[in-house]
Amino acid sequence: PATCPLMEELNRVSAENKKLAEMLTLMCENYNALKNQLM
Amino acid sequence: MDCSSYPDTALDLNTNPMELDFSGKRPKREEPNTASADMEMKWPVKAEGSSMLKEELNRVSTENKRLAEMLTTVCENYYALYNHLDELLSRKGTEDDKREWSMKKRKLDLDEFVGCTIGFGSGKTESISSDEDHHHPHPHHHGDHCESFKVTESIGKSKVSTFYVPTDISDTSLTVKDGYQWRKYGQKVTRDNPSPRAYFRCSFAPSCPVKKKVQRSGENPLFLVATYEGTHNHPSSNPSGGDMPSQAGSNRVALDVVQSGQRPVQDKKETTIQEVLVQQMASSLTKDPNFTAALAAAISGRFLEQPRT
Repeated sequence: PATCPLMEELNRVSAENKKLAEMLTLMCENYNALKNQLM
Repeated sequence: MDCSSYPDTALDLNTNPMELDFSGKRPKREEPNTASADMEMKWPVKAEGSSMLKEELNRVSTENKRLAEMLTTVCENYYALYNHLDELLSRKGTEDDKREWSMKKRKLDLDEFVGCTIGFGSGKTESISSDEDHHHPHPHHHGDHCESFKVTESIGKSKVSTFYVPTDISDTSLTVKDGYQWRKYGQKVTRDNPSPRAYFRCSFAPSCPVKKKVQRSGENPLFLVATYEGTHNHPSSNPSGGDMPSQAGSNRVALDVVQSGQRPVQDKKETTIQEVLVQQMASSLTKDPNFTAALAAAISGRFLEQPRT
C-alpha cells in the first residue's frame, strides 16, 4: 500500500512529461516552420 | 505369514533433519516457518520496489523540469522571432512585402498549428492573430479543466478563428461548448479526414452571421478543430456560466500542462511560462492600434448597454 501514492505520483508526472514533450516538439516545429517561412 | 510380502505402507515421516538434509529434501521441521520466511523475503522486495519508484520519480521529475525549461526557452524564441519579424516587416517593408508577409503569416498561422497539442491545462489559451484584427470575440474555453488553442486570421472583413479543443476520444457528438447556442445545419465527410465535419449557425441567425465548423482533428484525434467565421453581434447566451471565459481570461496566454491544483511543484514553472507569453502577447497587442480601437469599442459598447439592462 505504501507504494500506491508513489506509483500514482509517478504516473501523474510521467503523463505530464509526455505532454510537455509533445508541446516542446510542437513548439520546435512551429519555430522551425516560422524560420523557414521567413528565410 | 512372511512379513516381507506385505506392501510397504510406510509414510516416510522421517523426522530426522540430518537424514532429510542429506537426501536433498526440505526439512519438514522448517515447514511451519515457511510463511514468515516468505514475509521476510517480501519486505525487502517491497522496500526495494519503493526505493526504485522513488528513484524513477526523481528521474522523471528532473526530466519534467528540464522539459519545462526547454519549452520556456523555445516559446520565448518563437514569440521573439514572430514579433521581431512582424515588426520588422511592418516598419520597413513595402506594401507588396507587407501583403506577402500577411499572406505568409496567415498561411503559417493556419498550417503550423494544425493538429497541435499545445495548451494543456486549466482553461488557458494561446492566441496568435494577424495584423488586421487582434480582437478575439469568440470564447475558447469550455470547462474548468479543458483547454484549447486558437489561431485567428482575417480575410477581408470576415474573421476566421480556429480553436483546438481537447475532447474525449469516445465522444462523437462534435460539441464544443463555447457559451453560444448553435443550430446544426449540415454535416459531411471530407476526403482528408474520416471524421465528419459538422456545420453550425448561431442560433441568432440570420441577424448574427457567425458560422461554426467542427471536426475531429485528423492528425490528433484527441482534439476537435472548431472554426468560427464572423463575429457575434450579441452577447453570449451564457455570460456568467462556467463555459464562458471571462474577458480577461480570453486574453490569457499559457502553456499550462495540467491542473494546477494537482501540481504545486509545477506552479512556479507554469507561472514563468505564462508570464513570458502574457508579456509577449500583451506587448504585441498594445502595439496594435486596431486592437486598442477594438478594445475601446468593446468597452464603450458595454457602457452603452448597461443603462438598457
